[in-house]
Amino acid sequence: PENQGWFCDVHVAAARALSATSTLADAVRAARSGDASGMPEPSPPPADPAEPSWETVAQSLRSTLPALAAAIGLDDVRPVTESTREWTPMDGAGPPWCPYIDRVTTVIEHDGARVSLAIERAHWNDDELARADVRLAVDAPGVAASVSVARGPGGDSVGEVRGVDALPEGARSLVREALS
Amino acid sequence: PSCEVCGVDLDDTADRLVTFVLA
Repeated sequence: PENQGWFCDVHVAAARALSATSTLADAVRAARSGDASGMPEPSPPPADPAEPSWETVAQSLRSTLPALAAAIGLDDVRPVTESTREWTPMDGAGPPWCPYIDRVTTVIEHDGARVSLAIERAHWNDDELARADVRLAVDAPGVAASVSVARGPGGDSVGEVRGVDALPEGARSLVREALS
Repeated sequence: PSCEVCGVDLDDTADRLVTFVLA
């Protein structure tokens, strides 16, 4: 109903105090402008999580890719990006009503050296992400490294990072920076 | 639901639902 509103612990007491004399819209306006007597200041937004989200890491790695390629001798090679969606029919549901996996792969390669970044998102549906994986692979003469970043269970944070130590030194610091 | 003032997500507990006078 238009005269009922939900309030958090910080705002519920003041809202109740205003409820006998104000409409919901007036009370919310007063609370937001901070001039209602007894209305506490809105709580500060939650602090940034200490860990970057897997999506931030994926974007950082993607923007670091040309520098990474340069670190193994692939200067001025154009990245090639390919996006695919794989439908995974289940329980009698088919496309576009079934789960799917979106993959975006960016490759920089030349003359036997190769850097690739694969970002994979497995969706139950458009609103629900089941799994996310980011895989960075570096293959060059004398170098074979694979860095894997998985989405943490139940959240958006990075759950697991493997393989950074196997990268050549220049690339390692670039990747560490992208992961921090 | 979410808080009308600051938008923070809430558990669906009835004691946080406040009824105001009608416009």
